[in-house]
Amino acid sequence: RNFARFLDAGKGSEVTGMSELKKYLNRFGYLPSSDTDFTDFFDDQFVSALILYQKRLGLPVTGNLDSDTISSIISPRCGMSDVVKINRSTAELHSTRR
Amino acid sequence: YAFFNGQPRWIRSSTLTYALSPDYTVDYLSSSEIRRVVRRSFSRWSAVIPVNFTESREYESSDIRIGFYRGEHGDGEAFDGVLGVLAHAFSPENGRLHLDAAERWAVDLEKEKSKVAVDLESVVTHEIGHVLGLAHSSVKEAVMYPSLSPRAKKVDLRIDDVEGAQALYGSNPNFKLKSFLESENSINTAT
Repeated sequence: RNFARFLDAGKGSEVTGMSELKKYLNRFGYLPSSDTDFTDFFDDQFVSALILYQKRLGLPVTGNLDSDTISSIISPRCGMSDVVKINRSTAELHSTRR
Repeated sequence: YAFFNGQPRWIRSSTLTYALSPDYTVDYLSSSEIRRVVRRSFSRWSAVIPVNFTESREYESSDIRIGFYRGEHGDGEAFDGVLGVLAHAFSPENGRLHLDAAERWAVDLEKEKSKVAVDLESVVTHEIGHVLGLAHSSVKEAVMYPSLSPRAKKVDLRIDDVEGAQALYGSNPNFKLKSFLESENSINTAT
């Protein structure tokens, strides 16, 4: 509910609640369950997941928790995964885009 | 547009039956209101692909089974209460389409005043896309984009949705791309 604290967060920082965002990104296919560190650290893996999220949802690609990204995360949504196969290196290959 | 892994689609028939659960529903909307919305939602997809949808009274034996469920409901994908996750569906040829009963579903946003009302037709149209084999789209205007704001209505298929569905099933012979694009342009202009 208090997303403002994430706006100043950057790589290497620790923010209470970050682990919940990681669970969110995991649920919708952006972070693999197997090797994700579900802590409150803003780590490289989280940045990669954010970038993939921003690309997939047509948001400005910043790798940060900017206001557009947070607005998107708090929007009501469908429960289906955005990335069909949880494999970030090949995820985009499973989409067919014009 | 995007597909599920392996591009699954319905191959058993060009006519699919659907039914609403007689048990898992919401009590503030009438059955006829829900059925009308669902019928319209299916008709949007059948207008662009050579697949027909007919309502059945036989819930268990229907190809597509629609119900409103609350919290954990047996498929491993628990709903989360008001807003958050609104609905989910399964890829072909499973046919399950689940709506979160905790939402305030609206069939008429002018009459439904709740700030957290969710347009039923928009969500059902989106979930039918999943039932047919479409995954989420990156195109914000597309019906298959994954999020929908409260009180927002997004029921008109966009060219991204149409091309995705037609890549799986082919085009409805009555579908006219030119008039569709003209209609889409008028929507864009209005927006």
